[in-house]
Amino acid sequence: AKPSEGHDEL
Amino acid sequence: MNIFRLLGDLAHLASIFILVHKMHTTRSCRGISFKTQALYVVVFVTRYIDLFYSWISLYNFVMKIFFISSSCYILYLMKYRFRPTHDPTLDTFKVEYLAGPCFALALIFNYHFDFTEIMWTFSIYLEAVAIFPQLFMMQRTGEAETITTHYLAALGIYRALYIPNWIYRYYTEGTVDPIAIVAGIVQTGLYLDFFYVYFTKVLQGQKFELPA
Repeated sequence: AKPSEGHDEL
Repeated sequence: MNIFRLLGDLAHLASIFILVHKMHTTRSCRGISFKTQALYVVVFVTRYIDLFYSWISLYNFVMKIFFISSSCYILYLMKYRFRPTHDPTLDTFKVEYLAGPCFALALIFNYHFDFTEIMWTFSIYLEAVAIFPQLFMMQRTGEAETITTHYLAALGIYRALYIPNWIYRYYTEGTVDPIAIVAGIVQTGLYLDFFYVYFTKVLQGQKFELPA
């Protein structure tokens, strides 16, 4: 995911 | 998900288990900065607001719940269970000096100017510097218990492993997250002095002592 599509990292 | 990210997250989990284990076995929170631990609660709560409106994966969900609850549990242990073992006179770093600039930076450098995105950005910047009160405390005492150094090493390794994770994701997915990358490099950089002493002394079985 691009940053604009939400953050998938913790 | 890739191997660097997974190992990084596992190192992060390990750091929390080491810290809780240290407190329970020594029945003490000596040498641990309450301020740093409180900053981590702020980091997790402001970063994981998306728990309420976005589903990424079960892994992601469980980890977020774990990080929020374990960081609150650590504050509880320090504030109530092992309170007499905490010496606030050693824990004197002013957190306003960290939170203020991080919030200002989050208002200026962010991906979208909306509440959750600014909170996320703030949490990334704050996490990068949240270790300062802990390092400052060790600087003042000049030494640390071995188990405390294992905790810090696991915490530092977690963010260090995120760096190859970003490189990997750039090549495999074209993903670039400049805010996380810059803050993550700063965060890892803050551990370099510590890592030097840890790898050259602590892992050799010597005590963690800073040169006078």
